[in-house]
Amino acid sequence: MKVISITNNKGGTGKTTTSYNLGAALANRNHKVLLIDLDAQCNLTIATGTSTTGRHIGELLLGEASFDDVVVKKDLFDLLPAHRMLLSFEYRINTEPDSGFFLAENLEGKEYDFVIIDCPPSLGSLTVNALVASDFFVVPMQGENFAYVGLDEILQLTTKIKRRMNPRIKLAGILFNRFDMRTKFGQMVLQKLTQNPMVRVFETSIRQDVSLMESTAFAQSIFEYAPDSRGASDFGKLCDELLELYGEE
Amino acid sequence: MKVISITNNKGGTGKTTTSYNLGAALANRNHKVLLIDLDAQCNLTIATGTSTTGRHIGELLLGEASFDDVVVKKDLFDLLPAHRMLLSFEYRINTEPDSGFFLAENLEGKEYDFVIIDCPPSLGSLTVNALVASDFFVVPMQGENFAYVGLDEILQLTTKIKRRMNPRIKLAGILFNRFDMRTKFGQMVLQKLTQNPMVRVFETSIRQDVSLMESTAFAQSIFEYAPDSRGASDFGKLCDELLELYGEE
Ligand SMILES: Nc1ncnc2c1ncn2[C@@H]1O[C@H](COP(=O)(O)OP(=O)(O)OP(=O)(O)O)[C@@H](O)[C@H]1O
Ligand SMILES: Nc1ncnc2c1ncn2[C@@H]1O[C@H](COP(=O)(O)OP(=O)(O)OP(=O)(O)O)[C@@H](O)[C@H]1O
Ligand SMILES: [Mg+2]
Ligand SMILES: [Mg+2]
Repeated sequence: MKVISITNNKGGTGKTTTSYNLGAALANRNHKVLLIDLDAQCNLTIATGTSTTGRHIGELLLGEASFDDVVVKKDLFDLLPAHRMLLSFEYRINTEPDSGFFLAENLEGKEYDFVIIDCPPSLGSLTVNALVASDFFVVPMQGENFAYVGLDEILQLTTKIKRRMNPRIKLAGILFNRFDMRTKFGQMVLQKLTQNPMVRVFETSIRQDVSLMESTAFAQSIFEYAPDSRGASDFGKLCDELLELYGEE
Repeated sequence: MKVISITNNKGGTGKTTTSYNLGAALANRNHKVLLIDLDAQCNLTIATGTSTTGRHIGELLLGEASFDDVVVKKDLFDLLPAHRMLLSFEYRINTEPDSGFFLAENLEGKEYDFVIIDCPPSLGSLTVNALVASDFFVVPMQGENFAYVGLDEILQLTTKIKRRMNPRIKLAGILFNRFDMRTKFGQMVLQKLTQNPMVRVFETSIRQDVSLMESTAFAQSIFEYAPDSRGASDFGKLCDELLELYGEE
C-alpha cells in the first residue's frame, strides 16, 4: 500500500484538483484507491459529491468512530470525508500526546493499493498526521513568488518528520500546476528548483484547463467530465509517471 | 479609524495581493495606514520586504509585547508583521477565554485612518480576531466552484460575530479577482451573487495581471512596480470606490 500526501501550505495551488484526478486516474487503471479529505473546507468531499455533514475523518482520528463507520464507498474509490468541525478537531488533536500518529495508526492493515491525502493550506497537526502516515508527498505549485518561498518550510517540516517520526517519507516530486514557463518569473523559479538537489520536479506539468475547475461542480473527475481535454491528458500522464517511478514494488 | 478585514478561507483568492495594494493606494492618497499580517505564512510581511523572524502580531495578541515593540514603520504605511510561530499562537489564543477580542483591544486608541488586516485561508481564531476588530470585511474571490461554496461559511461566521461580539461589522463587498466572466461558470456565480440580498459586489474587479504577482518579489506595491499596468489601474479604482462608499465619515 502506497500512501501519498498532496500538500502545500500556499493556498489555491491545486492540492484538491490533484488529489481527485490522480486518485481517479489510479482507479481507472484498476488500482484500489482511498481518498482522504483533511481540509475543514471539504473541497474534495464536495467535489466527489459526498455529504459534508455526516461522519468524518476527525471522529476517526480522535477515536470517536471506526474506519468502517466513516468510510464512504464511491464508484471509483473509497473516501474518508472532511467536515467543518475539522477546524476545532485540529485544536483538540494538537493537545493530545503522540497526536501526529493518529492517521498512521488508523491506516494500518488497510488493503488499498494507493491512499491519497488532500491536505489543507497550512502546516498544522492535520498535515503532520498526513506526512507521518505517508510513503510519499507531492507538492503542487505555480511558478509564483510565495509558493517558492513556502517550499522551504514544507521541506523543513518533512525533514523533521523523517528524522523523528517517519523515516520512510520521500518527496515524490514538485508538480507544476498552471505554471507559466513563458514568464521570466516562471523561468527563475524553474531554474532555482532544478538547481536544488533536495528537490525533484515531475516531468509532467498540469496545464491551465477550465474543465478541471468545472468538473468539480458536477461531482466528476476530469476523465468523466472532459475525457479529451488537456486536463485529462495531463493527469493521465502524471499517473503513468508516478506508477513508473514508484508503483511497482 | 476604519478597520477592514480582507478575508476568504479559500486559498489563493488574492487576500494578500488586495491587502498590500489597497493599503498602498490609500497611503498614496495621504491616508495614515496600518497593515496587519495575520497569516503564519507571512506573505504580506515578505511582500513588504519585512523580516519574518522579529517581533510579531502573535506576541502582541498574547500580551507578550507592546504595540510599539512590534510595529514596523515602512515608507508608505506601518505594519504589524506575522511569523511562522503564529500557527502555534493560533492554538494558544484559542484556549484563552475572550480570545476573540485580543486584536480589537490592541487597536483601541490607535490613530490610523485605515487598518487593513490580511487574513489566513481559514476561519480559525486569527480570522475571528480580525472580524471582531473590524468595521468592514472584503472578500476577494474568483468565479469558481469552491469559492462560491465557501462564501456561505464566511457569511455565517460574520453573522454570528455581529450578533455576539461586534455589532458594527459590515460586508464592504465581494471583490472579483481574476474572475473570468466569459465562462458560463463565471456567469453562473455572478448571477447567484447578484441575486443574494445579503451580498454586495464591488463594481471594480481586479483583472489578471502578472505584474501583481511580480511586484511582491521586489517588495513593491503595484503602483511602484508597474504604475501604468492594469493592476495599478484596478486597485486605484477599487480604492476610490471604497472611499466613496465608506471613506468620509
Ligand atoms: N490546471 C488547472 N486549470 C484550471 N483550473 C485549475 C487548475 N488547477 C486548479 N484549478 C482551479 O483553481 C482553484 C484552486 O485549485 P484547488 O482548489 O485544487 O487548490 P488547493 O491547493 O486545493 O486550494 P486550497 O489551498 O484552498 O485547498 C480551483 O477552482 C480549481 O478548480
Ligand atoms: N489579479 C491578479 N493577477 C495576477 N496574479 C494575481 C492576481 N491576484 C493574485 N495573484 C497572484 O496569485 C497568487 C495568489 O494570490 P494571493 O497570495 O494574494 O492570495 P491569498 O488569498 O492571499 O492566498 P492565501 O490563501 O495563500 O493567503 C499570488 O502569486 C499572487 O501574486
Ligand atoms: Mg484544497
Ligand atoms: Mg495570503
